[in-house]
Amino acid sequence: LGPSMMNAFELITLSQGLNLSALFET
Amino acid sequence: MGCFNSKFTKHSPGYEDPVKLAAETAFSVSEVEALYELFKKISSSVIDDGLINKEEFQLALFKNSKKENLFADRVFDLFDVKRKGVIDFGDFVRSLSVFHPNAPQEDKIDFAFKLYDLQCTGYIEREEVKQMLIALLCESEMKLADEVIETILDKTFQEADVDQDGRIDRDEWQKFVSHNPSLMKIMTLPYLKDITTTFPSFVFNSEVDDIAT
Repeated sequence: LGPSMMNAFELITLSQGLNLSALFET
Repeated sequence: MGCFNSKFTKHSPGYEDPVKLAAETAFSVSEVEALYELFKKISSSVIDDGLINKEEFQLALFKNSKKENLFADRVFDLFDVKRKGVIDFGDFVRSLSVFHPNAPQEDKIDFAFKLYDLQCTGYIEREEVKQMLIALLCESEMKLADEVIETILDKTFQEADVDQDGRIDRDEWQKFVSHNPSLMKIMTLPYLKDITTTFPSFVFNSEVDDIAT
């Protein structure tokens, strides 16, 4: 799915800052 | 009473009883104790004071304490429940509980709403969403023309902003995510189900007699 086909929130959820699973790889 | 008994372990200032935290959250007592092992690691990575500051939070997320990220800032602010500029153990467990696979969907939807309501007005405004999109584009390799961003915003608000007042309220948000369930994926961390196997050392520091509870 290209970025322009996504809604704004779908795009925002791609942010690395929302990927909290990285906390567990400490 | 063996050599490993740790009934008198010294805890950090924000430490709370795991039994109490388990009663208030989606975690078992063992899971809360395993989370304490993770909390100790993160909270001692820059300053060993038993509290997670923003730099330590960024370091844990990005392996780089200097990386600026709007979303990481926002998540940190939401975890900092007592608005002290730091996350204590109680804040950490209560906030992460929302991300537990067993946490109520309502709590996840509410947390995501707060995440996107940057100005804390009780609404997700178009300008806020635009600001987040631009921040995302800046941090990633993605390049989108301004007209494309406006088109994405138009489409999103046509669908989400039912009363067309230029902002998304809680009811509209709830309906929107029910039609777009993929948006809630970030609100569940499968890791939290395996936290006791990821941090098995909690067993040696446990202060609860029956750790299976």
